This record gives sequence, C-alpha cells and structure tokens, in this order.
Amino acid sequence: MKLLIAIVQDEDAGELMQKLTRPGFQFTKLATTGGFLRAGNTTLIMGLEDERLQESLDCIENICKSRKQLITPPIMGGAGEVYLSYPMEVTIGGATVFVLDMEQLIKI
Amino acid sequence: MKLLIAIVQDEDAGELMQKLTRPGFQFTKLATTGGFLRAGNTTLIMGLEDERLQESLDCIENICKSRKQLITPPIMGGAGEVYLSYPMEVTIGGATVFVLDMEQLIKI
Amino acid sequence: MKLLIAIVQDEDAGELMQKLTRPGFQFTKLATTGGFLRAGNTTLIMGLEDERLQESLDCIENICKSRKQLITPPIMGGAGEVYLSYPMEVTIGGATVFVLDMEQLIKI
Ligand SMILES: Nc1ncnc2c1ncn2[C@@H]1O[C@@H]2COP(=O)(O)O[C@H]3[C@@H](O)[C@H](n4cnc5c(N)ncnc54)O[C@@H]3COP(=O)(O)O[C@H]2[C@H]1O
Ligand SMILES: Nc1ncnc2c1ncn2[C@@H]1O[C@@H]2COP(=O)(O)O[C@H]3[C@@H](O)[C@H](n4cnc5c(N)ncnc54)O[C@@H]3COP(=O)(O)O[C@H]2[C@H]1O
Ligand SMILES: Nc1ncnc2c1ncn2[C@@H]1O[C@@H]2COP(=O)(O)O[C@H]3[C@@H](O)[C@H](n4cnc5c(N)ncnc54)O[C@@H]3COP(=O)(O)O[C@H]2[C@H]1O
Repeated sequence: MKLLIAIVQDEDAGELMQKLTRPGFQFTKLATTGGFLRAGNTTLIMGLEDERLQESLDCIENICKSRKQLITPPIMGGAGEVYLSYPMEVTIGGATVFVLDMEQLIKI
Repeated sequence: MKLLIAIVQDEDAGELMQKLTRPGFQFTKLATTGGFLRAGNTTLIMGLEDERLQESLDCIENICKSRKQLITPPIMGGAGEVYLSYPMEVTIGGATVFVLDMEQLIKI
Repeated sequence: MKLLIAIVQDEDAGELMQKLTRPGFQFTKLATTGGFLRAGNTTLIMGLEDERLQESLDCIENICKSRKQLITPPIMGGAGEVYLSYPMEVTIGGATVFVLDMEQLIKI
C-alpha cells in the first residue's frame, strides 16, 4: 500500500477531487498554507494500492497546472525593520506529491 | 516507532480523544474533510511505540462506530449542467487508519 | 528523501518559518490542535533530502522553546459529571518531530 500526500493549488482542488472520485479513489482533504507565499492551498491524503499509484499521478498531472504569481516579498531587517524588495515572479507548480510506503491500511 | 493516521467521524472524536489520553497516548488533531461526501471529519496523527499499536487500535475500534448517511449526489453533466440523482445510502466506517513505519520520533 | 512532520507551538511558528525559508527549505503549514491541552498548535510538513535532515533539526532546535503551562483539567466522572482537579503544571516541549522515509518526491 502507498500513502500519497499531494499539495495542490486551491484553484485545481475541486476539479481534481472530481477526477479522483470517479474511478473510486478515496482521499481526505486538508486546508493548508504554503510555507513561502503564506497563501492557502489544499493537501489531499490518499491511501491506495501500489498498482494504482501511476493512475492517481496521471489524474493529478492531468488537472493541476503551474501558475506564476507576482509577489513583493518584505525583507526583514536586522532590528525588526521591514523593507520592500523589488516585485518578483514565483512559479507555483501544479502539485508536489509525497509517496510513502504504508505498512497497513485498516478499516474499522 | 509507528505513525498512525486515523480518520474518524466528528461524532466519535471527542470520546476517542478521552479514551486515548487516559493510558497516556499522545496525538495531534486535524480538522479535515472527506473527499467524497465533502463533510467535515477529524484526523488524529499519533506517534507511538510498536508494542502499543494494537492497544491504540483497540481504543479506536471500541469508540468509533459505522454510520449510514442518505445523500442525493449531484450528477455533473457534460457541459456543466447538474442533475439530481436518486437518493443513495452511504456507509461511513468507524475509522480509516494508516500505519506507517517511523524512522525517528524526536522531542526537541 | 525524508518527510519531516514537526509539531511546534504557535508562538514559535512564525520565526521558525523564516528560519527555514532562508536556506531554501520548502514546507507546508497546517493549523492543528494538541490532543491533551486542546490548544491550537502548528504542524509543518517538509519533504527534504537525507543530507539536509540535521540542518533542518538544528533550525527547529534553535527557535523552538519549551514552555510551562498551568492547567486545571476537568475530571470526567462516571455518569457525565465534571469535577475540577487541582491546578497542575504541564511542560510543552519546543517541538515533536516525526522523521519518515519517503520513497518519492514528485513535482508535477
Ligand atoms: N525557501 C524558498 N525559497 C525560494 N522560493 C521558494 C521557497 N519555498 C517555496 N518557494 C517557491 O514558492 C512557491 C510556493 O511555495 P509555498 O511554500 O508557498 O507552497 C508550496 C508548499 O506548500 C508545497 N511544497 C513544495 N515543496 C515542498 C516540500 N519539499 N515540502 C513540503 N511542502 C512543499 O507546495 C507548494 C508549491 O510549491 P512549489 O515548489 O511548486 O512553488 C514554490 C516555489 O516556487
Ligand atoms: N484510502 C483512503 N485515503 C484517504 N482517506 C480515506 C481513505 N478511505 C477513507 N478515507 C477517509 O475516511 C472517510 C470515511 O471513509 P469510508 O470508506 O468509511 O466511507 C466512505 C465510502 O463508503 C464512500 N466513498 C468514499 N469515496 C468514494 C468513491 N470514490 N466512490 C464511491 N463511494 C465512496 O463514502 C464514504 C465517505 O467518504 P469520504 O471520502 O467523505 O470520507 C472518507 C475519507 O475522509
Ligand atoms: N507522540 C505524539 N504523536 C502526535 N502528536 C504528539 C506526540 N507527542 C506530542 N505531540 C504533539 O506535540 C504537542 C506537545 O507535546 P509535548 O509532549 O511537548 O507536551 C505535552 C505533554 O507534556 C502533555 N501530555 C500530552 N499528552 C498527555 C497525556 N496523555 N497524559 C499526560 N500528559 C500529556 O501535555 C503537553 C501538550 O500536549 P498536547 O497533546 O496538547 O500537544 C502535543 C501534541 O499536539
């Protein structure tokens, strides 16, 4: 069994959930926040059989798109001052997926 | 060491947390959402020693009960239309538990 | 690759996120709740290369501090009564960190 943890953009989450549900994938949704941009995103945790791993990754790749975002990050000065740096463009990927080996999936 | 991720129904969460606390289990609670029913549920993450695994599963089995729920799922049509299907009964299990091997549990 | 799950106190979360971002660590933040004190805390999930594990633990140790908290836990009586016990002091550690082996980290 595998445990997938997929961090996706909120804009793709709804469509991804529909795409995964139809072929019978089961998953749980967490409302999370990106560590760098501090913006809300969506994390799906999904337990699945080894043989369905590629199929689930295909769903994610099919739906989740890279996007660019312009940010003006504050620069934290030494004594608590904050400076504004130049605007910079950040690319947020379609999805970041962690694949872990799962010893047991128990339904109680 | 093992990492347990237990997805349980909100109705059982409070009682389960009390049941786990008394014998000294430690855990962290996440407010999550079921991917299919889109209803709120509770996920507990629990690091524990291998020898206490069965005891924790017994607590979960003792408290968490299966429930039936009637839903009328929308059917998404091809061009964005939404149709109402017949009401259907879904069984939500007491708990879904993932058991993962944990390399280290570090207290800082 | 490793997956780190670090449960830290809210008071340290902001500073820890800055400390981790500067050397290029990437992580996702979850708003969580401690199972015992039922108070809000912060969980960071971080996928990283094996060779950077110690560096990330050093960041956490550097920022996250133990704190004491006085609580008066309710005692749940047999038939639903609640009694107040004596105030007791609980030490909340700087951080609880789970280290798991991650099979794959996939960027889509
Ligand atoms: N320390 C840093 N220095 C400079 N630039 C940085 C950076 N951390 C992130 N970025 C950039 O900002 C984008 C958004 O990151 P954020 O942390 O908000 O949101 C992230 C985070 O929530 C999650 N994520 C990505 N890699 C992760 C990892 N190794 N562990 C945990 N979460 C991760 O996926 C979201 C999208 O990540 P993605 O890599 O596509 O896109 C990232 C990356 O292009
Ligand atoms: N392999 C897995 N990975 C991650 N999380 C998992 C999981 N298996 C179960 N869960 C979590 O546990 C909740 C209860 O699942 P259960 O299978 O008992 O009860 C399920 C099942 O009877 C049914 N169901 C779920 N997904 C379905 C699907 N794709 N097609 C048809 N029925 C589905 O609806 C009930 C509620 O599902 P919901 O998704 O709202 O809520 C799920 C989900 O949050
Ligand atoms: N093995 C594990 N698995 C999952 N999450 C874990 C964990 N160990 C710790 N945590 C998380 O880290 C927080 C701080 O735990 P710590 O052990 O430093 O500090 C703990 C500990 O000193 C004490 N405590 C926790 N559970 C206890 C229990 N069952 N009986 C007596 N004292 C307990 O209360 C403090 C706050 O606990 P709280 O549960 O509110 O919050 C916990 C919990 O969210």
